[in-house]
Amino acid sequence: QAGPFRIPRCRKEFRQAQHLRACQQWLHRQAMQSGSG
Amino acid sequence: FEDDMENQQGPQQRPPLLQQCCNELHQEEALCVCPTLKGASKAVRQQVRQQGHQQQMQHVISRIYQTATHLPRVCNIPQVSVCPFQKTMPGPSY
Repeated sequence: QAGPFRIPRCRKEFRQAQHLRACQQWLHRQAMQSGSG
Repeated sequence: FEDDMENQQGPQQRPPLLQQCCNELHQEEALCVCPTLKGASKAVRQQVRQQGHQQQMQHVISRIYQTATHLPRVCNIPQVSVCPFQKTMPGPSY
């Protein structure tokens, strides 16, 4: 499976950014808000 | 969704969580913004699957990628405006 990190240093940046924790929370919130209509 | 974009442009109008997310993205080098956003979207998708929102699954997953696609522009990330994710196909690897 071609993962998102073909550029190895991006995987490292992702880890260093704690996997973009705030962005994950934002994406989850936006998805669930719209899912509830 | 477009109007979501309008009122999230300026840092002072952004909700705190979105501002934190934009700060995270501004730390990334331009080349890695889309791959790391794709990684974050994948993590959220797995989380939603585990929470078992079966009845709205496709809609919720679609919304995750739709939101992630436009985050670079919402956050005014230099050199990156959108990330062309396809939620069902493995999108272009960066």
